[in-house]
Amino acid sequence: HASLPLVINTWPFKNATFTAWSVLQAGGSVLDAVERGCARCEAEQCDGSVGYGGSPDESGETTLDAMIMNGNTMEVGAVADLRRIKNAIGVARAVLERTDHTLLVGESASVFAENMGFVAEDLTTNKSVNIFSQWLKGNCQPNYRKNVSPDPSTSCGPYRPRSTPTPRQQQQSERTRHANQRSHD
Amino acid sequence: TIGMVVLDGSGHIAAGTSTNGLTHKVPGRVGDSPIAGAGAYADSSAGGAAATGDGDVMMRFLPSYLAVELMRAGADPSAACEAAISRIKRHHSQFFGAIICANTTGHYGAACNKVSGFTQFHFMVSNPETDAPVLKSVDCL
Repeated sequence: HASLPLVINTWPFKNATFTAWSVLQAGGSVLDAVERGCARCEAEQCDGSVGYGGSPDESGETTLDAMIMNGNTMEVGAVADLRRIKNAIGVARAVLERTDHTLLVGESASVFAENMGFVAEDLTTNKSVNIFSQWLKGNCQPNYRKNVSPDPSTSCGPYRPRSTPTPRQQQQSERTRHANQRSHD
Repeated sequence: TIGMVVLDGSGHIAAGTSTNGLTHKVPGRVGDSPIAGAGAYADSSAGGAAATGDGDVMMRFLPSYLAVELMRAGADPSAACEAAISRIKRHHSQFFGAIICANTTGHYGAACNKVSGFTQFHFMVSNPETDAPVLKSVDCL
């Protein structure tokens, strides 16, 4: 299967592939194709793991991470813990093209995005509120905390440090249960 | 999470990722997706790769960088992907994750770590032979 051009992406996100391929066919650059393909997934909230309204954190907020890399120049633009901006890959592209930096994070990344013309809006949806509510009702399970009190495997926070560490083997088996095909990076 | 690698007809490569991360994460947590070499990596002289899965574990091993460097050294994309997964598996046998790889000639491959409920990894490909997005899959290691 050696032939160019090529678009390949993780998971069965067909529309993202189609969009990236269409950009290439229309004469766009590889960066354009990656940006538009990933943006399509953000807009469509691909399997709930991309874009707004998915994967709420412990406080119920959705935050976004994105990165784009130019394999010719080795330039990288990335954002992490981005809040209130839906088009994370677009902001990553802006970091690449409009700064000499590589990675902007958190609230400051959102301010950068707004200054670059991206619209700030709530990333919460009814679905993410429901996921968060169910998590609270289920005693905050699954839970990524460890070595804290109260016991994070049975109780919600707030948490404080605990002196007796959880055995490493138990931590690993718990970890396996957390990340899965519906919750992943 | 979506991870994507794109090559044009001249062999120029770009890679990217976008994600909202793990559900119920501790606020402030960032995964592998925005880290070059972890979530994705591209070098037009060697190839591109993008990883997906449990970013807290995967980002410690820079699997995308490793896969690209293996392709630079002559490994085919499938072998490069498998080696990147195996490197993590050596330390975290039950980690959830997968990776896609493509070299400069348009050859591609993928690999994943087999855990309960995840025995096959699905990914999408479009090239002149398919002329449309085609769903591919690989059995996990």
